[in-house]
Amino acid sequence: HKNGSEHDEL
Amino acid sequence: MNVFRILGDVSHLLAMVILLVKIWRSKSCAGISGKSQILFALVFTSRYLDLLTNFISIYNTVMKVVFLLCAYVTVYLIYGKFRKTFDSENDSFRLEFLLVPVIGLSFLENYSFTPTEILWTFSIYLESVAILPQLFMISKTGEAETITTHYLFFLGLYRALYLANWIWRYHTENFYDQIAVVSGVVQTIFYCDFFYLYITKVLKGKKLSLP
Repeated sequence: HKNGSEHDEL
Repeated sequence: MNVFRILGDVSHLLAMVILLVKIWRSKSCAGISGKSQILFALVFTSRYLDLLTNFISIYNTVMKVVFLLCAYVTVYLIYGKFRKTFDSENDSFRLEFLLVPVIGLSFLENYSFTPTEILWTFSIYLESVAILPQLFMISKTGEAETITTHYLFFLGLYRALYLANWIWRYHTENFYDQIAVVSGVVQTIFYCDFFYLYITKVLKGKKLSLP
């Protein structure tokens, strides 16, 4: 998974 | 960015716009759960705090701002401008039954124990159940206006398209986000019953009413 504040989905 | 993701976002936006236009044109929020709308505003607020700290893309920033605006304007119309038309009697779902487990779970099951990440996780879990007050209200009154069912359809379609987006991303990028996927599946399941009624009744020109 992507960690930290990298969530690119809405 | 793939076609499922774009269509999902468009469908999500369309759902919110349909709801706003319905309330604005009829000058009434009858049949709409204010509690669900408060939960959605809370979902976007806790998820999009990274607007202040992290830039992803212009698309990402614009959509986040638009979603936040739509959510807050909707809440304002329900509890402010058109509050006299708000059916608070039937909007009786107990929010603590959702908020307490969701807050607890976001502290227990997250990617890292930092404030922004816990808030992001909280928003994902909360979104998966935020529609329940609205569905509860419909089951209580036994009916929904057709325009309200269009709103619910596009909101459900957005979830279904995001599932397709995750399957696509898993196969093409080997990317998956366990928390989002599990919550997304749960959320989509809540719409299945509604989809059935929408297809068998609303699309055939009948009003959605429960026996």
